Amino acid sequence: SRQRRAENLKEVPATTPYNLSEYFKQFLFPQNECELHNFRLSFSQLKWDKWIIAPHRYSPQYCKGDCPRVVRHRYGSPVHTMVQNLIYEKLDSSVPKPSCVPAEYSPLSVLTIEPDGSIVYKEYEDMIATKCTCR
Amino acid sequence: SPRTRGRAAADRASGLLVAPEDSSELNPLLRLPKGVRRSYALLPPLLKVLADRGPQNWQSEAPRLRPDSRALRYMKRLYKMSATKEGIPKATKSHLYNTVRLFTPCSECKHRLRDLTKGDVHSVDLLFNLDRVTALEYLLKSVLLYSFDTSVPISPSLACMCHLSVKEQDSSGQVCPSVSHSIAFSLHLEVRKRKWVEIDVTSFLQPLIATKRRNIHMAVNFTCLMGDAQHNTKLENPLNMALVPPSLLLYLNDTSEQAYHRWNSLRHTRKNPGRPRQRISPWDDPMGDIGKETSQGKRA
Repeated sequence: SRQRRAENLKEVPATTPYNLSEYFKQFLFPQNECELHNFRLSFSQLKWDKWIIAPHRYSPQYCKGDCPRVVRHRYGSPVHTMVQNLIYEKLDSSVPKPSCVPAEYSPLSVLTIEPDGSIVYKEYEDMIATKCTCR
Repeated sequence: SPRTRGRAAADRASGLLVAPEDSSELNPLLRLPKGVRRSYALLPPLLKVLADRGPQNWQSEAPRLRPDSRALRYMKRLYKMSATKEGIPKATKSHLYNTVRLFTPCSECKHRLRDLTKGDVHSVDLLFNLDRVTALEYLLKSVLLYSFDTSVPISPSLACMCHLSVKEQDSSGQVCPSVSHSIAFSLHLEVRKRKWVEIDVTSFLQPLIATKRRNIHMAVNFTCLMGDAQHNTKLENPLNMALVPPSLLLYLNDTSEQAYHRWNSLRHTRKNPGRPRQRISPWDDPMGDIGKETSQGKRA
């Protein structure tokens, strides 16, 4: 690969550093790459704090960003994701590009007051996104 | 998968992630017909559960009874022991439950005070309505939770005899005088050290809760002597002044899809994110396999 890179470099016309960085950009991951973003809400914003006693604040997080063309190991994506990307690029652009979505979650414990006045502590599955993937 | 697709569409349509005025940008397929309240029909079950009790439904439900302040204090304390500040469940060995319900007795119970001299100090008739317990919630432990009114001076330690009996309702719906079964046991209370006394009634209530009984009618008689049993002196202060009618605490394992199952989630999602998780069946003893090595390593 070093020899190939040397050959590539010979082919590349002697250019200012700026174009060089432009040239390498196509090999980099997209700027706004798919990743986990913070989002924090309090149940009082939703006006649910009268029946949700705890927690006061809740960070569900979310996934946002572009999926790079070669997503294999970085996102734990199945091979299907690359196939879908190829379909989008080469065959039919109405097929959507792979999307940036949550891959793993963590649970949340909630303390609420029931309509009959009883109190319940409950642990809900999949309430906080902890990892993103491209699918 | 259909489930996540449903959820992703529901999140978009639910207005939780998209401000209401943006709903015009929603894919026309996702825009709800005028009559249907926004997003309710599309919410995944969990958000439906949460939204059900949201304020917009609050008024439409039957008037909400305010919870007992002592009970609320106890449950906040239980929350702090069970979850971190951010609300993440703590993974402690003893923490088998994923649901804890606290019921305060219905208001129509009667407080019957017997004469102090006869030694039968405190007797109370309790009726608990368990409508909120779902069909997928299985009982792990049940506790009668007594709290003491600390403003009433009371002997620092008490030796008590407690007599519990459950009343059957015959077909006519009247509470007949006969008692289905009862239990008596002694307990030693160190009052000064604690505000709460938990009386484990699991084996006593298990048959009733297992048959999904909606109402549990029980009578609790306390006969307490001051100091420890050796002195056997009569009680100075009426116990009932200090004993607040107990709450019923149910530690449950919710086997529904949206509840968190620590035994399964950790093992199955890490290895194969796509593989559907096997749920622990309510008849398996979640503690039964812990610590047992099998050929494939520790079983969930």
